[in-house]
Order: sequence, then structure tokens, then C-alpha cells
Amino acid sequence: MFEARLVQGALLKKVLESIKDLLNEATWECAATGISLQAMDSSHVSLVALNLRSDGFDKYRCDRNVSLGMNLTNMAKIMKCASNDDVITIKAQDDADTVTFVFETPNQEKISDYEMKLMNLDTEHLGIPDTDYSCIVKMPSVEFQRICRDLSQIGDSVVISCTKEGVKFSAAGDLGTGNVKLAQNANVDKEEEAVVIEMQEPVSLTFACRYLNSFTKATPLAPQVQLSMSSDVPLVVEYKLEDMGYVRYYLAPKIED
Amino acid sequence: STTQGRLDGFFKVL
Repeated sequence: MFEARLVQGALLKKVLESIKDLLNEATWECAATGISLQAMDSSHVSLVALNLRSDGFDKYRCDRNVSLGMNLTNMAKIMKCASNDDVITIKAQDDADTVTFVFETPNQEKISDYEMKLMNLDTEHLGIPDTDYSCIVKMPSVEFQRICRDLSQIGDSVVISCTKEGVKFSAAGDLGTGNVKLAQNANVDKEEEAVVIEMQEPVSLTFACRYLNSFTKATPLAPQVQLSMSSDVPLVVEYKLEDMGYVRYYLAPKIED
Repeated sequence: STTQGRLDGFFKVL
């Protein structure tokens, strides 16, 4: 039997919104330690890895590991039926071919349940190597979203260049060019407004705007985003979920011809 | 110009 109850059900709605652009279907791996999901998009350019720790749920029971393969478009349809202040419970029997979502209003006066068919997905699990990154940038997630949105008006790609002084985002296209520079700025009133750069050596990498914009669907999940970069390895864009886990995206850089 | 790289090869299939 698997059962996970989240009083802050809106969080689950936001997690789904943050991945459904990139993935049509994925397997939620449920274990005693929590729920995880790892999947590449169909073109194998980006990878989503997320983890929701069991202790972040208000009730969590997982007698044995279960893999819940879901069509995420269908899951999103069901999640839209939950209000933002609903308590959400996910339930599945061992070896079941369906999953049940229960939505309760805070006053318990309305309880809805939706049963969804599971899919048998041929999921291959990937080992993600530990990497010492040349540059790690922490910045406000809304700022990153804004920059990705603005520069995608200019071109298809964004060059992210990081030095000790700051980080620069650049785009070029038929209409001209755009550059956004952010200086390191740790002395701010609110921690979430800080721009912090940990640099071993400067890097400059090119990434597709389309994917970066998809990643920023996770913005409502965290006030800060962390970008980890090294030459010729995938960019990691991480949103930490408070007391719960993370949503991470990996993106292969564009290569100079 | 640039071409989009892929993730295959960066991660090992377990």
C-alpha cells in the first residue's frame, strides 16, 4: 500500500506544472524515503530529476516500492480539479494498475476522488555523476525567469557567461542583440534577492531558450534558483523545495560547429 | 553557428 498526504496540495500542482511541458509521461518511483522521478524529454536534450522526501508529507506510507507510470497530461487534467487550498492524497495498492487522487477542502466538507489508469513505462534509470562545477550561480528565480523570457524575444539561444564579478546572459538574432548583466550582490535585505557566485574558473556556455523557458515553470516552487555550469557538461538548474526536496533540470549545451 | 547537444553519453544507464 502506498499513501502520501500533502496538506499543502498546491505544491503538488506546482510540481506537475514544472515538468509537464518537458515530459509527456514519466514514472513516479515511490519508496520509503520519498517519491522521485527522473526522465529525459523525447529529444534527449534535457532531463528532469525531482525528489519529494517522505518527511515533507503530512502522512506517508510506503510498504514496498511502487513505480507509478503516468501520462502527465492526464495527471495535469486531474490536478486541475484540485483547488489550491485542497489537501491532496495520492494512493495506490501494491501492483495496482490505477492510482487514486483524493482532494479534500480544508473544512472537510467536500471530498473528491479521481482514479487514473497507470501506464507500463519502459523507464531506464540514469546515473548522474557527481561533478565539481566551475561556476555556481544562485539568483532570484523570478529574475532568471524574466531574463529567459526577455532574451528569447531576441534569439533562440542564450549565452551564459560567468566570472567572479557577475553573470552575463546574452542573445543575438535577426533584430540585434541583448545582454543582461547581474553583479554579485549578497548584501541585500532579503536572502532570496541575493545574487551569489561561486567560481573556480570562468565559463561561457550556450543554451536553447526554449528549454530554459520550460525550466522556469518551476519558478513558483522556490524564491531562488541555482545554476551549475562547467565547460562541455550539462547545465543544472535547481529549484529547492523548502523542507521537501528539489526539482532539477539538466540541459545539454549547444555546441559550436 | 551552433548545434544542440544531447544528454546521451553524459549519464550512465544503470
